[in-house]
Amino acid sequence: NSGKKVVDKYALYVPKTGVFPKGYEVGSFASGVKKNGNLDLGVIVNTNRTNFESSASAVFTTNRFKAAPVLKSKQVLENSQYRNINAIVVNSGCANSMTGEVGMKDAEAMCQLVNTTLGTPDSTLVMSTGVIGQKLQMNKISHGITEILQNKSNYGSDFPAWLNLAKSICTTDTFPKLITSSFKLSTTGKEYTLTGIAKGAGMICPNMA
Amino acid sequence: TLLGFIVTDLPISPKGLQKMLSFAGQRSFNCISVDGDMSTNDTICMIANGAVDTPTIDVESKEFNEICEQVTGFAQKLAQLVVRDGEGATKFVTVKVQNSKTFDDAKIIAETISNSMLVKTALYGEDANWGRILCAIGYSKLDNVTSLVNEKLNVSFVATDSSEPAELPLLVNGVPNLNVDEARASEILALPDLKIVVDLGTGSEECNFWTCDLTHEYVTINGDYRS
Repeated sequence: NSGKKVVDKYALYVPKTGVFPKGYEVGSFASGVKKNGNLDLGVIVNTNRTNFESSASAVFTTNRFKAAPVLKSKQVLENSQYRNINAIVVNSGCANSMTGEVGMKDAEAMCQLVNTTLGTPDSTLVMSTGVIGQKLQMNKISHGITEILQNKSNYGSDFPAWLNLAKSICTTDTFPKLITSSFKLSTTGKEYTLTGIAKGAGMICPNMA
Repeated sequence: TLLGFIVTDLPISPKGLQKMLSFAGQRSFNCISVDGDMSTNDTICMIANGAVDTPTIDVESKEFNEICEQVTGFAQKLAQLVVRDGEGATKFVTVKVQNSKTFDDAKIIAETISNSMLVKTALYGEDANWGRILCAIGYSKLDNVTSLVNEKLNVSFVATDSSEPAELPLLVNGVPNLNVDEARASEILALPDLKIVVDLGTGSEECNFWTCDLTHEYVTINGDYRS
C-alpha cells in the first residue's frame, strides 16, 4: 500500500465558483483559538427582510453528554418555535464540550454578542468543534465576532466569503466542504438555491435526532 | 465531529422544514461512518429565509415531496464529502443493503458492516475478505431476524467505474462462491470508489451507507490530536 497514488482531494472536491441563496451574508476570522493561525471562527447571517419570518430546524447528536453549544442551540430553537433564526456562529479548535456551567455561559455569550451586534434578540444558533474538555478562550472569540460583524473582516456574499466560512469550521479536514445547487420548482418554475457547508473527518458516525 | 448547515432562500414553514431535515438527515448524515465514534457536538442545521418570492412551502404543499427529495439528494452529496475526507482514508465505499423487510433492518446491517474495523482494514489492504462482511451481518443488532434468511442472502463487490463485469458475486443464495475471480476482485478493490451490495431477498426496502477504509494514517492522526 505504500505505493498508493496520492489523490489531491482539495482539487477534486472543492468548487472554484458557485451561486448562493439570496439574503445571506457570511464572514470568517482567525481568532487565534487554532494554534496554527488558520481561520477558526465563522458567522452566517440572514439579511432577508421581506415579510417572511425565517424558519430553522436542526438535528443534534444523541450522545448522552451533549456539548454546551448543542444544548444552547436546542434551547434557542425551542424558545423561538423554530422561527426568526437569523444567524449561526461557529468556532473550531475547541469543542466547548464537558465544560459545565462555564461552557454554557460561554455558548450563551457567543449567541448574545451576535444578537446584540445584529440587533435581533434570541435569533442565533451556536456550534463548536475541536478538542473536548477545554474551555473556550472567550476573549479571542468575542474579538473575532466583533471583527466579523462590525469591521466586516472576510464578510460578504461572494464565493470567497462562503469558501472561507467553510474553511473556518474545519479541524483535521484536508479540504473545506462547500456545495451549492439551484433548482426549479416544477409547479411554478421559480428557481431556488441550496448551499451546504459541512466539516468532519474523524469521530464520525452520527446518529442525530 | 460532524457540523454542517444547509441554507435556502425558499420560504418553508417550521413544520415543513423540520420534516424535511429529519427525512434528509436520516438518509444522509445518519448514514455515514468514518470510525464509528459519535461526537458530543454533532449538529446539522437548516435555515429557510424566504427571499424567493413564492408561497410558503408546507407539508401539505404540492411541491413538498419534490423539495424534500432535492434536499435529501443534496444532503447526501454533502455527507459523502465528509466520508471522502475521512482521516487517512484512501477509499470511498458505498454499502448498499437492498430487498430488506424493513428500512431499519437494512440500515442496521449497513451500519454494522460500515463500522467493522476488520472490513475496513481489508478494504485498505484490498483483500476480498467477504467472510468479514458476513460476520458483521451476523452480529448486527437487529430486533429480530425476519429480514435475514440464510438461503436468500447474496453479497457482491461492485465496481463503480465502467469496467466489466461490474458485479462480482461472493455469496449466492447463502452459498459461498468458491470460484471467485480473485484477479477481478483485486481490480475492483483497487478502485478508489467501490460498492458492497448485500441483497437480503426478504422485502423491498433498502439503505445506502457510506464508509471508508481504515489506514495507518488514521492512527497517526488520532494518536496525537489533543496536543
